[in-house]
Amino acid sequence: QDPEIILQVTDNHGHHHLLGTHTERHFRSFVRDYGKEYPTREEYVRRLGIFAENLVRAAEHQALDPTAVHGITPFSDLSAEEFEAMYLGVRGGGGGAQLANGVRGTAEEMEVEG
Amino acid sequence: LPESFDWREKGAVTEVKIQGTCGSCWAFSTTGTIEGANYIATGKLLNLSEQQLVDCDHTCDAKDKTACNNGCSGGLMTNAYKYLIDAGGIEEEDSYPYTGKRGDCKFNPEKAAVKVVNFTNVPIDEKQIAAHLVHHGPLAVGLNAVFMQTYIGGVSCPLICGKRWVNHGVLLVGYGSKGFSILRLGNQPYWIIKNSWGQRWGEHGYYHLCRGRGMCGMNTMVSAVMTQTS
Repeated sequence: QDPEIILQVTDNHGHHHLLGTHTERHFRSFVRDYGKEYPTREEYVRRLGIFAENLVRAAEHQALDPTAVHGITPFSDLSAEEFEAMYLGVRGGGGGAQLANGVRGTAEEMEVEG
Repeated sequence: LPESFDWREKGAVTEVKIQGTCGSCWAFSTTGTIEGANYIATGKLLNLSEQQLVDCDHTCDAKDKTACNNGCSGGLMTNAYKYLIDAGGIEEEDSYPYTGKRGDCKFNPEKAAVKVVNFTNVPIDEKQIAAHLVHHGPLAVGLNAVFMQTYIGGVSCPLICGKRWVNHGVLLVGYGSKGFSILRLGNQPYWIIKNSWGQRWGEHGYYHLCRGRGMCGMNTMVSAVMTQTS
């Protein structure tokens, strides 16, 4: 193997078809509005691809969540995995059980009727 | 219980903060509930330090030893309360400012502005959550944030949202009885939730989530603190 040869292993090239499209115009507005900067052209294209996927995802969320408004947000250039890694941070919440860390159970119930 | 309630109107909530690209939501949720409890106890709203928790808190849950606080890699609010009780308090934001990166612990007990003496989980019944909110101040909450990446506004009430995959820490500050629905599919009661992604996200930094259905697991990880007044 020649160490000088760097192989493309991601699918960046698959997003080139988005260049010059209506989606890219949206993406440019997004980049301008949120002051986004990408170090290389390849990264720009990659983020454009994720942005396009997130537009589809926002439409899906809108269908599933009709009383809210879903669309372009500051996180529209992040994959779901990147978003979770960068902006979410509760660990150990998968069981649904309340972790008490030494305190005795749960607060007493209060009167809530009337 | 009042039909609607909002701790922001009563001055118990600091401005919306920005956690940056750091999984420290648990720290913001923790400081939010302590800021509220301290306000109710003293009448003073202090802006407390998340960075102290990010840098210094490595507490693990007493039962689940794998659930440990780990700076920008995540944590739990109940672990943070335990740390603060043991450490002797929490500094103000000005004395221990947020950087969004984990660094060496620089906590100085002499600069502690608020001391935590106890904490508790809150029952999962949403009327109970409302009662504890009204009586004890803003509550730390964990929820499934899957719909929050694309949320812009309105009342979020997804048809499907996993209740068991709680992955984000936020602050419950109030509730409303009739949420605005842009598609006019009906008004509905909702929770007012403070987030830590800045004011340019959501409803000026807040998330409105429908109330009464345990939506996105918001009722499964609710906690409150008691602070010490000198």
